Amino acid sequence: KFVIDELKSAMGVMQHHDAITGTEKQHVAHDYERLLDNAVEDALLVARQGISKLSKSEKYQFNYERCRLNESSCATSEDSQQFVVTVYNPLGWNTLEPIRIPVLDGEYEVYAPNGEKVTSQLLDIPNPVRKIPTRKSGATHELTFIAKLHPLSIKSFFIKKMQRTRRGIDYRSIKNYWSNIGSPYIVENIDYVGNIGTDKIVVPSHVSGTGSNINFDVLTDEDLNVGRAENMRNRDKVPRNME
Amino acid sequence: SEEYYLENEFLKLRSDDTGVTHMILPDRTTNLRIQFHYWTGCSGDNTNTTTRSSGAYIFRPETDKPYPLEYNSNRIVKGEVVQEIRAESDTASSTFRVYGGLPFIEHDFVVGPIPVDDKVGKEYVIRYDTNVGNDGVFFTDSNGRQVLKRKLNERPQWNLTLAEPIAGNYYPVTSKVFLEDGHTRITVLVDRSEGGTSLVQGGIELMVHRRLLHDDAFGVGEALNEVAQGEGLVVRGRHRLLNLNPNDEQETLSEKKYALQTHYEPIVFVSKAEHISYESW
Repeated sequence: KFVIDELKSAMGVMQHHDAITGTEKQHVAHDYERLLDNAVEDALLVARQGISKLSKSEKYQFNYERCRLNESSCATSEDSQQFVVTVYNPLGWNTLEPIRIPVLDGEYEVYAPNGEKVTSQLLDIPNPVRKIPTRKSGATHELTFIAKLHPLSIKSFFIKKMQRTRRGIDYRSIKNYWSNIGSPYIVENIDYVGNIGTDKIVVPSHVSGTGSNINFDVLTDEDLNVGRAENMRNRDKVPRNME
Repeated sequence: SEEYYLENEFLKLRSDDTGVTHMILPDRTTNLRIQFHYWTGCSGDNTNTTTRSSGAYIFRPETDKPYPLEYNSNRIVKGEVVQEIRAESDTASSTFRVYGGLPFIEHDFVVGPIPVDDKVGKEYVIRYDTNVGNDGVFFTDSNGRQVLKRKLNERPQWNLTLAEPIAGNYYPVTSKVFLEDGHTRITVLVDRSEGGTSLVQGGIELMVHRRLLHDDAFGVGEALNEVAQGEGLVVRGRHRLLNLNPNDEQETLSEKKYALQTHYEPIVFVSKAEHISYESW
């Protein structure tokens, strides 16, 4: 009860008109942040215990982490090969809600509580145009799926990173390979599709040269001059033939 | 010259080299332009009402039209779950999303740091311009209570002459702002309280970030110039845009639900599960 009281107390302070409108002095704003952050963090203890109790898992203990900032960063999902995403719907009706989880590049599978595979999509996180201080995170992508949530319910999704995506092949090695063969092209959006050294991939026809085991999307200088939107469109038209 | 579409079972979002242009529904099409603008803040000695600075308390732009921000690049990403248009300018970027199964357009924006090298404070707004004939009438929720009708340059109780015609038409928006004609209602749902207005026919304007260099002498005693690591702050937020038939009760009810859904978004916890197999889970 005392941690809930701490949050109540902090919320009481935040009713001050300066806190609501942002007309407090800067050092007061920082103090409000400190008060509220401490109180929310402590109150999460109760939420974590509640979810653990509801999940009725005595054998397996989960450490429920919540990323409170609305930035694409989550230490747990970035560092894990498999993890559980637990979603609480505070509304009294069924909802469909997009869930976006920051992850590293790779291939992921999402499973609903009934064991069914949920359709998901991996989206790259855009880099800021200006060189500004940005989020401190290794996440390069967001794993996105739509959660079907019941009223006032908790639902867990099991997310697995598929092993075949991390076989020592990364963007840098592809880029080096491509520059070694003297290609003037820029390589982006690499999908690893098979066993190293055994599978062959045919790259788009307007590019000379082939990769040995990697699926390439290749943007030419001309593509870049036309604009990124245009070449993204073209990319969808390019058949991805795999031998 | 080229046109692109994001689409799901409810709507299509048309875009071309100039940005988003139309929102297309099965029974109607609405012109739509989404663009960042910024107002420059007044600078004065605060000795009287005509020489007052824009500051933490007071929004007081020095022009009667905001400066538009042009997007430098556009990119489209399409997939099974979501389709996105990503547009970037020097100091702000936008991602417009259409999710499968959801009847709204999501606008995820990142603004800042606001540059003040020219020694001028700036207040960034997003404008959603449409062809809806609202005749100066728009609606905002009043701090989460009832929705109130607002009319440009008017108050219901007295004859009004506004000395500050921009700021005088700004109202608090806690969860939604909308405008409508007989056929179309355009609603913007916000993820936090923002200032909002409709200064031009069919346009909704929401303020999303401010950085000002002068105190407005209303008590705070310092400029609203928040800095972290030597740079101004960066803000990330989200708007959801609905295009509804105002005569359809089901649709207007869904607007209320989506407003609450945006405000009370699901709480997401992430836990490591290295110690448990999928089968055991």
